[in-house]
Amino acid sequence: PQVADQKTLAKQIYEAYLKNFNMNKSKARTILTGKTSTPPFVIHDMETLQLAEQTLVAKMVGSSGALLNKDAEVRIFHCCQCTSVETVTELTEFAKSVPGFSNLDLNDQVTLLKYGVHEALFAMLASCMNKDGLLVAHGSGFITREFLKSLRRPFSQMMEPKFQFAMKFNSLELDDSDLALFVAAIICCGDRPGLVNVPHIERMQESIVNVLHLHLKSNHPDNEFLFPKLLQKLVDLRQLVTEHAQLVQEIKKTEDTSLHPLLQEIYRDMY
Amino acid sequence: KEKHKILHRLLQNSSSPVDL
Repeated sequence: PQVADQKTLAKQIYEAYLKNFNMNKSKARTILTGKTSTPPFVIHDMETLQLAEQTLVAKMVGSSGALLNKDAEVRIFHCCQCTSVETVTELTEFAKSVPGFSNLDLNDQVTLLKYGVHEALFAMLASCMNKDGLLVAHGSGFITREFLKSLRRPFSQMMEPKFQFAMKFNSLELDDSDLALFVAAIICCGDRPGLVNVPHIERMQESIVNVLHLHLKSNHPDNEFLFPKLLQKLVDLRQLVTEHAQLVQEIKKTEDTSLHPLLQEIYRDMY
Repeated sequence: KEKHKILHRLLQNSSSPVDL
């Protein structure tokens, strides 16, 4: 009966993942490997960026007239924020579908999201990346790694660490069923600062991590070290988010740009 | 609670979208 319960939990979490995220690894890989009828529009310089802004992300850029006179770096930063906000709302819905999450103290739910969403976001971002670039605008665009590196500092430092993480993470060859459990494990984490009901969250975390372990054994029978490798990725993601939060604070201080209110409340007093 | 009012709102009411 215990194994049956674990399989049910894995299935519930995978279904919640497929239902709540607009993009997933399977869709992203179909686009990145050229198996779609219309390939993504490639953004590789200022000219192609402007074209993409007029078509693919017109809604994001056009939503604020204040962006019209800003330089490319600030406009790209704004688009990154829009995508992050969309993914945070998807992650919130996903979390609510994870069995037990909605029964937690509401303040603990907030804390788990505050500390978990960026780690989850960067883990899922890897699905949209290959060594040459990143899918954007729901898969309709592809921005090259070289172009992102060529932006002026500090913006040029924003994505490169995520590419470096993604290349190592993608070599583990996880599929969406693995990622669903991994993202749930990121969110249901008992050692986030300020949690009230730690034992309740630790019990949830334990069952999700057990299910992840079991699932990896059956889904990747030839890779016996996949589970410990993934546990190490949790540590790497925490470091990646700490550095990202510092960079965002630097940009906020030194650049003439605004930070979305949802991201502001996530970053405030984070680490 | 005031510090995280958008997260609170998202958790309590999924049908209220966040402006981009």
